[in-house]
Amino acid sequence: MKMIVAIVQAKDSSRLRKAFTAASIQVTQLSTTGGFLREGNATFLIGIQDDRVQDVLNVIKKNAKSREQYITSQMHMDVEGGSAFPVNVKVGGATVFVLPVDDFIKF
Amino acid sequence: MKMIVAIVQAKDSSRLRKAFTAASIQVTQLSTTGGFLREGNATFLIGIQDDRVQDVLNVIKKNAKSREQYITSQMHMDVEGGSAFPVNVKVGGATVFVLPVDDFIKF
Amino acid sequence: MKMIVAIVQAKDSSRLRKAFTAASIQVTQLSTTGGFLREGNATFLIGIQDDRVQDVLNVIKKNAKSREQYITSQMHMDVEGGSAFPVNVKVGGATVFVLPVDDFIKF
Ligand SMILES: Nc1ncnc2c1ncn2[C@@H]1O[C@@H]2COP(=O)(O)O[C@H]3[C@@H](O)[C@H](n4cnc5c(N)ncnc54)O[C@@H]3COP(=O)(O)O[C@H]2[C@H]1O
Ligand SMILES: Nc1ncnc2c1ncn2[C@@H]1O[C@@H]2COP(=O)(O)O[C@H]3[C@@H](O)[C@H](n4cnc5c(N)ncnc54)O[C@@H]3COP(=O)(O)O[C@H]2[C@H]1O
Ligand SMILES: Nc1ncnc2c1ncn2[C@@H]1O[C@@H]2COP(=O)(O)O[C@H]3[C@@H](O)[C@H](n4cnc5c(N)ncnc54)O[C@@H]3COP(=O)(O)O[C@H]2[C@H]1O
Repeated sequence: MKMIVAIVQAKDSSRLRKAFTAASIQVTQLSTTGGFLREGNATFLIGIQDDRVQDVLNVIKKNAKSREQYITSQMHMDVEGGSAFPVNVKVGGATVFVLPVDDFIKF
Repeated sequence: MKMIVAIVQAKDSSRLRKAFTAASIQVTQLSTTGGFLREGNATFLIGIQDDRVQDVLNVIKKNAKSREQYITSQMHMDVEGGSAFPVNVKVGGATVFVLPVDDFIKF
Repeated sequence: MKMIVAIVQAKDSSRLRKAFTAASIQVTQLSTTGGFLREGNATFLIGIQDDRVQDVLNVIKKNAKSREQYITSQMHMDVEGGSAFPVNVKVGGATVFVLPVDDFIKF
């Protein structure tokens, strides 16, 4: 048994939660805050059998990894005769810790 | 020293907290959300000496274990001439992880 | 890699967060509740390389350790002809657990 602690951006949290449920991975979710940006983010606690740790990491990778997205940035609209062309920004990302577990009990 | 992570239903959390205090077990409580039902639940972080792990588990078992309760279900009231007879439902339950601790410091 | 779990008083939390950032220590913050006093406190999750564990502990010690503060207590004002002289009270304090980490991944 391992305890996986996964910190993801708030905007990826519900997509990730649904993906865990679809993969029959039980999780508990915490509302947390990033130390640097002070923005709300989401932390998942996931107790999982050793042989399913890789399944959990694959679900996180597919649903919350850091990626580039084209957004039409408002900034460009202000330029004289500017057109709203897309800008490439980095979004998402997951910070994941796998902790050992001595014992697991359900009452 | 172990770190016990115990996830219980919100309705059992204050009874459990009082039972920990009565047993001189220090705890920290988090408001969390279940991944499947999306309901608010409670997670306790409990740092405890190795020789008191069993005490903690006994307190959890006594105050938050899954059990059957008779409730008079509103559903039956709607049936023509229905009487409000009790229905047996499963409530409570605790999911508990015992994690190893390398070091414990109080400043 | 270790996971440090540090529980501090709410009033020390923003000073401590700023000190972590200044020392390039990445952290995630949780709003938590003390089991005994039922007061809101702050819990930091800090994933850190083994060789920087001591740095983290030094930052916590400098910014959140239990200390004595003189406060002018309102209580004394009520006494007939009482003067508002300072009273020495204990504030702050940090409860810190260092947990082992099997694996650390950033997606
Ligand atoms: N070792 C660790 N232990 C515990 N929690 C951890 C952690 N590493 C990351 N986190 C958590 O994950 C969030 C995202 O981190 P990430 O490194 O992707 O993205 C970071 C990073 O790219 C940047 N950043 C953080 N500290 C920085 C610094 N001192 N200087 C420059 N950029 C920084 O700001 C982003 C947001 O950071 P923020 O602290 O608001 O939010 C962090 C924090 O809540
Ligand atoms: N391995 C684990 N790691 C981290 N947290 C864990 C965990 N196992 C349980 N939990 C936490 O404990 C709560 C109660 O779990 P329990 O298994 O008693 O009760 C569960 C279970 O009986 C049922 N359930 C969960 N996932 C299911 C699924 N995929 N299909 C059918 N029933 C499911 O729904 C109840 C509520 O689940 P919910 O997720 O809302 O809330 C969960 C979750 O917050
Ligand atoms: N082993 C552990 N595991 C998990 N979390 C832990 C912990 N030890 C301490 N904490 C957390 O740190 C907070 C401050 O603890 P501290 O021992 O400095 O300060 C404590 C202690 O001086 C006192 N206290 C706690 N339990 C007591 C009891 N049964 N009898 C008398 N005093 C108590 O009340 C203060 C506030 O306690 P509170 O529970 O509200 O808040 C606690 C709790 O949230």
